[in-house]
Amino acid sequence: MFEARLGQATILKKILDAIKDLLNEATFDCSDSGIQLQAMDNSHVSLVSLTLRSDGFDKFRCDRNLSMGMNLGSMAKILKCANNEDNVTMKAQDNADTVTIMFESANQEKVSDYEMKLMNLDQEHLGIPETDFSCVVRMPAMEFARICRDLAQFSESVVICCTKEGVKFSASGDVGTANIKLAQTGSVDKEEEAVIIEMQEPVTLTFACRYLNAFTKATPLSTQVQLSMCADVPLVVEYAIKDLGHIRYYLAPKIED
Amino acid sequence: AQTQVRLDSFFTAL
Repeated sequence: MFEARLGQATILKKILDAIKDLLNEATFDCSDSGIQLQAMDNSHVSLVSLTLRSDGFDKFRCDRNLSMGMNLGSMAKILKCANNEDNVTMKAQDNADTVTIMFESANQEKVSDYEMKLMNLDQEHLGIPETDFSCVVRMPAMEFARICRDLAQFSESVVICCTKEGVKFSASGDVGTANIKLAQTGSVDKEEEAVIIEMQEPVTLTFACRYLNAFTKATPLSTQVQLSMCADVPLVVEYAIKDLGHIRYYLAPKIED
Repeated sequence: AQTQVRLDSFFTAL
């Protein structure tokens, strides 16, 4: 028996919004430690890794490890039926081929349930090597989203250059060149507005705007985003999900021919 | 010109 309950459906809606542009379907691996999802996009350029800890749920029970393959378009249709403040419960029997998603209004006067067919997905689990990153940048998630959106107008690619002074995002195309520099913040009143750079070595990497913009769909989940970079390895873009877990995106760099 | 690298080369199949 698997049962996981969250106080607010809005969190699940935001999580789905953060992954459904990259993935059409995905397997949710449930165990007593929580829910994990790991999947590459169709072109094998990016990977989504979602971790939701069992202790972040209002109620969590998972008697046997369970892999639930879900069509994310179908799940989005179901979540559209929930009000943001509704409680949401996901339930499945062991070895079931369906999952039930139930919404309850705060006053318990409206209860709706949706049974969704599960899919048998040919999933490959990937081992992600531990990396000693040269640069780790923490910055406001909204600012990162704004920069990715703005620079996508000028080029398909963005160059991220990180030094101890700051981080520079550049795009160059037919229109010309765009550069956005963010300096490390001195002192800030609000932690969520800070730009913090931990640098071992300066690093310059090029990435496809299209994927960065897809990652920023996670912005409503978190006030800050963390970018971890190292020469010639995938970028890691991480959004914390308060008291519940995190979503990490991995993006392979572009290299000179 | 730049080429998009695939992720497969960085990660190992488990």
